[in-house]
Amino acid sequence: HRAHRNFFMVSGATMATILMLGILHARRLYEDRKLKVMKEKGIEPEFSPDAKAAFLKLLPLRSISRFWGLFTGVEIPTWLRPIVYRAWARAFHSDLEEAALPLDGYKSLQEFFGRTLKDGSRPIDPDPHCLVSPVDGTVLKFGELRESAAMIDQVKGFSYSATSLLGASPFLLEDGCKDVTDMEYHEARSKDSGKRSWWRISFASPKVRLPKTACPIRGVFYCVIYLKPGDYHRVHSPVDWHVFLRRHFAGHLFPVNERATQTIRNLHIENERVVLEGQWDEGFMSMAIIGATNVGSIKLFIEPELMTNRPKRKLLQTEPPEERRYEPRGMKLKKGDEVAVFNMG
Amino acid sequence: STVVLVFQAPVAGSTEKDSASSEFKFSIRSGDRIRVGEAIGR
Repeated sequence: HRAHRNFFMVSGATMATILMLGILHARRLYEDRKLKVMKEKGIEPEFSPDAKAAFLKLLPLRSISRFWGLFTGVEIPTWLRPIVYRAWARAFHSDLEEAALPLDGYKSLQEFFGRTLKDGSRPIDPDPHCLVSPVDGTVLKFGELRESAAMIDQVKGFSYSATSLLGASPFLLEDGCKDVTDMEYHEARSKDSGKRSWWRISFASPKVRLPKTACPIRGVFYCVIYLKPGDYHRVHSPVDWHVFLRRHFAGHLFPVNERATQTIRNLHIENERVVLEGQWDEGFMSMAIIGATNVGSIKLFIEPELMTNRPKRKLLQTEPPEERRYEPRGMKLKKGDEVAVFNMG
Repeated sequence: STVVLVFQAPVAGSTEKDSASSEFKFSIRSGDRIRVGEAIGR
């Protein structure tokens, strides 16, 4: 009789769990559909923090991410590899034809995820005056930073400051348009840059009329690109430039999907990221490579020894980023060069 | 994962001679799917 009763209890609990998961999934599908309809009507989703975002902050996301890295790093038997990677590609819409190696050549899911592509898969736009996309992905936001606060739109109704994203000590340019050699750059950086940031100088420069034929007036632009799990996850150089400085912010590892951008405040500033800063022909250039829960590690090819997604330390929100200057002349990158790769975990 | 570019580029009202051609313009729209090597602005 007792065994019989236990059986009913277990199957009841199982049924309740399945039912609850089903309800949650149905609600998610409904909300996604609502979002899609809004988009089709041209209504942009607004920032609306919810309980789920608050709950995420309680989860040990870094530990979850590192475990995910361990799990995906496990070697898969050769005969099983094509099956697993095809299933991944089907689930996340990856293009397997472009993979440089045969599918059974990738020892683990992690290796497959950071795969290179066949030669010629990503031709670089031949226009010498164009700036190219550093990654495969979806354009979320782009535009010109107009106010002195230099705010980047995370989603309608919420934005974050570009200086918080890149780092608190921006580069100091006295006259805003002089071509700076790397030595002057390093000298400028060594000064106490607390005086005036170049953001303001750069915005101010239209007002400061230098001889017009002397140099172009420059604005500050930004572009935010989101990579889906199935996208090619290597980061390339958008232009020919010199990277003078690298900053590593050991932040949180929230997910960065569309839902998270609408519900988690300062998402790109809170998350672990690597920022490269330097100069191209037209002035300042920077690239922030931002991790997430499932892709918590960023490996820089120009600095292979940099380790990210380290075990949990006491993270002070105001903790300054770890900085490294590329002495003496910076790292020269050509448009299209491989710069980094996102790794799982 | 996400990548954010922040950069300087010429704006309208640049040098007298060829202001129109030297002004940076994006060649993308929000929501566009983009790939490595494709132009996002000129």
